[in-house]
Amino acid sequence: MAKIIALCNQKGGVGKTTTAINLAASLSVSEKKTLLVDCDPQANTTSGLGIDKSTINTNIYNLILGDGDPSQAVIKTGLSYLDLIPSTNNLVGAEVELVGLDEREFKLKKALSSLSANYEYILIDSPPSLGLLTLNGLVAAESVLIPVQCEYYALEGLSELLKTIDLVRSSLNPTLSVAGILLTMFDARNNLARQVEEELRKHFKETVFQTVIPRNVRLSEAPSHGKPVLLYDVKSRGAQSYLELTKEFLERMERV
Amino acid sequence: MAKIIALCNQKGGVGKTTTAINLAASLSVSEKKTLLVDCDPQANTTSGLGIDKSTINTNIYNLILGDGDPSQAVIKTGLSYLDLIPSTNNLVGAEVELVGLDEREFKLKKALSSLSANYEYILIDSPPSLGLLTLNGLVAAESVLIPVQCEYYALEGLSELLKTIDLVRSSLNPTLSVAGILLTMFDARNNLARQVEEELRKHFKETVFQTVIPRNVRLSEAPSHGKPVLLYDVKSRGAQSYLELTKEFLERMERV
Ligand SMILES: Nc1ncnc2c1ncn2[C@@H]1O[C@H](COP(=O)(O)OP(=O)(O)OP(=O)(O)O)[C@@H](O)[C@H]1O
Ligand SMILES: Nc1ncnc2c1ncn2[C@@H]1O[C@H](COP(=O)(O)OP(=O)(O)OP(=O)(O)O)[C@@H](O)[C@H]1O
Ligand SMILES: [Mg+2]
Ligand SMILES: [Mg+2]
Repeated sequence: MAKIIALCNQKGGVGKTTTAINLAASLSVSEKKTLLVDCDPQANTTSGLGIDKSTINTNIYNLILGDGDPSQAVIKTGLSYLDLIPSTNNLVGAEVELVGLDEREFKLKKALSSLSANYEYILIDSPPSLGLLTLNGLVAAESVLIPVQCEYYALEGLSELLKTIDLVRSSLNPTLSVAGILLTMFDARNNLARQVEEELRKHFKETVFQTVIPRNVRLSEAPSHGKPVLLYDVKSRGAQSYLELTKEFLERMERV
Repeated sequence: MAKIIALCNQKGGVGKTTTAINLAASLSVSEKKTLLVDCDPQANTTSGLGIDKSTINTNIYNLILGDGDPSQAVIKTGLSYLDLIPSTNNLVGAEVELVGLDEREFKLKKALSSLSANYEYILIDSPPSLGLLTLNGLVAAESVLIPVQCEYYALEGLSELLKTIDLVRSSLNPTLSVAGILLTMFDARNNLARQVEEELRKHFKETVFQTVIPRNVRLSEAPSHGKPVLLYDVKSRGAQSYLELTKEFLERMERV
């Protein structure tokens, strides 16, 4: 059975999608069969992997709100051990359409259950909100990876996110744990970034990954080429930091 | 009657809140009576101005979903011509609670109508989504200011946002216009940023503000001191660029 991890943070632009794509790509080059699920109406994970949204038949919307066949939604990427369930812009209506449905928070979990046996890891990218799409990710997952930018607003939002995770654990998904807090876009020359890191490590101790993702322009260029940074520029600090993260991530996951 | 402007972009972390706070602060030092409305459950505009959320009685949630008195929700800030309607984390439930209500997209417009005569400008900060809170902002406003980070995903999301603005104009708010597209976190040393700027100016011509907001660490430090950058470090490039933006913004607004 696959280990399912949701990438969550309601603060926008903290590196959820960048981490989802590059962690998944690094897992796949370590020959761990991985499925990436794009659960954001922005569909950035889908376009970041170079997939043309107009060529897609079945997508995450059909799985969550319709009765699409999950195996039909899975598509190949440029990496042999990495598959994707793409998103589409019409997922933006899902938050409203889900409201009146029974078991509205369990739709994604049900959709992924028939696929779980085919993968070792399933990563879910979420939108920047604490709405029903993010809740579907938190219910489907066994653990949450929280990317945090080293800035004031990102730090401030963390307590709200952790409260939501506690709520989900107590009512909808009793085994939900925190896989780790990941510092992203880190600029060592910046006082604020160092203060935020110090504060997070003091408060959350070893929950915070040792690996820190530096601000690196190659990470923001890679999506415009439709590739994970590993395939765009493997020698870059961005690619190297995600390879390092993957080692640490696997140690944590395989320890459990 | 006040000119009402919504700050919108469903892409996360592009500078909506930073622009809302610093444009409003610059307007207030030009002695334009300004009201800032925080319509995001993250309540970053509220904390970025140093307001302690626990001391607030009436907030945006009471106005949109209850029958709170708008004049009771308005609070003072550190600047004499700037008032704020604060947000709170329980606004996160609003997206779900609004779904079944009549005229659900008009709640904010109605709430602001009794305040409009007291101000020259009202700025509305929105969450990173195209849900009912953002729609309330687009219906209440006469124009939209779109902050765009010079990155691939932010550029990609612009067409979805413009489609949504067209939809709102055709069905809910016939006079909605685009006040301008603002380039934020611009780093001139970065090829991608220059390419995105070129693409945007070619495509959207004079809709794009001449003023470009540079990446400047003083802008990300200011919120941790609860102040707009004008009060935190007025000589910084960040503060100077927002003062320059305000001049250009007023020229556009007063021309109409
Ligand atoms: N370490 C990094 N260095 C430089 N740029 C980065 C880095 N990580 C992400 N970026 C860029 O910063 C922007 C925000 O990252 P990303 O889109 O991954 O965040 P997100 O949390 O998924 O955003 P959203 O909340 O909109 O879903 C993107 O343009 C991305 O390319
Ligand atoms: N020009 C700038 N230079 C440096 N840092 C900036 C700049 N503008 C914004 N920031 C910082 O970048 C982060 C994102 O900005 P901000 O929170 O204003 O974006 P937002 O669009 O409101 O995000 P969200 O989508 O979560 O509401 C914040 O930590 C902010 O302090
Ligand atoms: Mg994303
Ligand atoms: Mg914001």
